Amino acid sequence: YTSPIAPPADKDTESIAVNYLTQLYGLPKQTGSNAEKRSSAVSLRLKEMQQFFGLAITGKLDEETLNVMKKPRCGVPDVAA
Amino acid sequence: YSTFQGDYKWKKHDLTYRIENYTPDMSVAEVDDSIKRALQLWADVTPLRFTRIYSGTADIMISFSVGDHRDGYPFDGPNGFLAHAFPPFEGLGGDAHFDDDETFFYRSPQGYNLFLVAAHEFGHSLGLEHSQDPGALMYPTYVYRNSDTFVLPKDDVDGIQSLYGPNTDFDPNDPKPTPPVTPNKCDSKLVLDAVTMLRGEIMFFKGGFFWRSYPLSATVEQHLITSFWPEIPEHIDAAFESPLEDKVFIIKGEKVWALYGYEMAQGYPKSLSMFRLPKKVQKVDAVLYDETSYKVLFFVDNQIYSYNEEKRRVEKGYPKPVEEVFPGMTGKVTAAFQYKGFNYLFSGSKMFEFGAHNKNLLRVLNNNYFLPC
Repeated sequence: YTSPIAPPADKDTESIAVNYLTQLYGLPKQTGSNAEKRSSAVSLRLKEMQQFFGLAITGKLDEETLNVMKKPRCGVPDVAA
Repeated sequence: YSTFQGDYKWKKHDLTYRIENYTPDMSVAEVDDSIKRALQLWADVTPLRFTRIYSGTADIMISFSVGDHRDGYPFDGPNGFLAHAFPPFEGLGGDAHFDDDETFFYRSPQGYNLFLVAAHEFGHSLGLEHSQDPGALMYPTYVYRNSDTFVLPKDDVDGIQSLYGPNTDFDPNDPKPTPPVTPNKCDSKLVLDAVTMLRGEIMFFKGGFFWRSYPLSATVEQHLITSFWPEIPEHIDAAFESPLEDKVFIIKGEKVWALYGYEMAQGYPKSLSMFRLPKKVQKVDAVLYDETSYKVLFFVDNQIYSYNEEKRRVEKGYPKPVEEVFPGMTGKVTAAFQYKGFNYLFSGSKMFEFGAHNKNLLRVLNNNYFLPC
């Protein structure tokens, strides 16, 4: 019997965050391979989301921010769609 | 509150809705009633009126579906996104879709209350975006609230009336309940309902909300009480943490609830008589757990009862006047807690700091000393 190998936890949280920010905060889908550019885009949207929920605005995916992302919610974007 | 940018509002007040299909979680009658009451929330405060049709295309088409349902916004299985709706527009505009991978309920705090989810989505159908007010119905994350007593919060009323104006034909003989306002910790006139420690955190209760403060961090979180504890009522009277029992007791009237950590303790609510206070005491104003004497001090009007937890009885010689136990404390105590060797008694919008050992009045502070703006 083999079981699927779970992705490493941080990879999982990263995909949760990217999916959340893409659907709800207008994070553009990844084009090209410029990692630095990509991470600053993610950080910018993270700050927007942290500002919206009154969290500490760090631009970093801390535990508090991740907890909010995991809450059940409405699928309409939080910023001007 | 926030509204969609651009002119996303209905140009007419008489709108139609149609329920295209049903979730197997609830009876047809329960779904119908939940949808009807959810729309009525908005009709009560605007000129908008909703008429149900059973065929053809309505302004607001309501459906339950799972995964990809061909609108470009696939659902994501259980939890996550519960539903979505489109702002007023042609075609899809106004339509509300519910993810049937969720389990919807009619009244229970379990799962997701369809009335609450629907009322939120219909806010979008009418032109509202998400609100940053944690007490608003249009706040993006789901929070359980009692759907029988639910009143549309003021933030949502202000939002929808910014689009459509107020309801002009309400019956003055049938006044509607006042829309609740989310308390603001920066309000210098804020009078707290209760304050307690909870395993190192400080909890400040006001109305249907509580603030959660981590002493070692600058962030203070505000939450609806029901988002943590659906059973706990609003506007509690008092709360205190008992290190002996490792529980936080929450009191309203003659009922006592208990938390074990952040979980509800079993077997509650119990009666206030568990503290062996005289029968005439049917309401307490504040409670302070004194770790220097392991006594629980109950503030009732201008008197204090000292309860010995180990012996489970009120101490002899009590009640005593508050001012005898805390010299200088003249006003009515509305909340109290002990923190790092000091007793803090709230009276109105002021907080009185006493030494825990010598009971000397040290300072009179503003109520938001622990709730920085």
